[in-house]
Amino acid sequence: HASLPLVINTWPFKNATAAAWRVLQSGGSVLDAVERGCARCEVEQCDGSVGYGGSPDESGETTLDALIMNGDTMEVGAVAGLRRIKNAIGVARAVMERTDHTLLVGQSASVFAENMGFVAEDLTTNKSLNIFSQWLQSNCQPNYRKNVFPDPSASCGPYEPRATLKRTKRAQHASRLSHD
Amino acid sequence: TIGMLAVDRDGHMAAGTSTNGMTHKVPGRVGDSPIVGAGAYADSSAGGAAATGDGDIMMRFLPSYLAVELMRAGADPSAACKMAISRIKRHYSEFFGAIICANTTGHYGAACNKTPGFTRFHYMVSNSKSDAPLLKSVDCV
Repeated sequence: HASLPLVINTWPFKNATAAAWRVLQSGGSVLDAVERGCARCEVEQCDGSVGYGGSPDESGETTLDALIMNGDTMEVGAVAGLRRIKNAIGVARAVMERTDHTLLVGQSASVFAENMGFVAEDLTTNKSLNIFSQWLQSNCQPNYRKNVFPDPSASCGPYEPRATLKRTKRAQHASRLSHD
Repeated sequence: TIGMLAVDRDGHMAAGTSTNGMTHKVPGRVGDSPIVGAGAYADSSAGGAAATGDGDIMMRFLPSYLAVELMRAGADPSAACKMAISRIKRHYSEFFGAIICANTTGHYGAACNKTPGFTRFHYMVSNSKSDAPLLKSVDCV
């Protein structure tokens, strides 16, 4: 099946593939294609695992992670724990093209993004609020904490470290709808 | 999460990822997606790869980097993807994850770890043969 050009992406996110493909067909670069394809998913909130309004953390906030890499120059731009900015892949590209760094994180990444002209806005939606509320009503289950008190498999926090560390089998919480 | 690879007709390659991560994570937690060599990797002299799944586990093995290096050493993309998954499986047999691989000649492949409820992984491909996005899938190993 060797044939160029090529766009391939994880999961059945057809519109993202189509967006990237259109860029290549119109003479755009592979970086433009990847940025446009991933951005499409951010706008469409692909299966809830991309973009704003999905995967709220323990405090109910949605944060975004993104990366872009140029296979010719080995330049990379990435953001992690990006707050209040919807276009994470765009910010990642700005990190690559507007700094000599590779990865910016958290609130500082958001400030960088704002300085680069990205709009700051709330990433919370009714859906993410609902996911968060249901989690609170379910005694904060599933839960990624361990060796803390109160027992995180049954209770919400705040948590304190337990005096002893106990080895337990790691629960598998990742799934089709909650993944990186 | 989306992980994407693009290759132009001259073999220039780029990779990207975008995600909002795992639901109910501890605030501040970051998965594999923005980590070079974990969530994705691209080298136009060898190939590219992008991973998806349980980033807390996958980022410990740099599966995208591993797959690209295997392709550099001559492995075809499907074999490289499978080997990257197998490396993780040795230590975490029940991890949730998948990976896509492509080389600079336009060959591609994918692999995933078989777990209850996850036996087949779907991904999208568009190339000059299809000229439109095609849904592909692979049986998990």
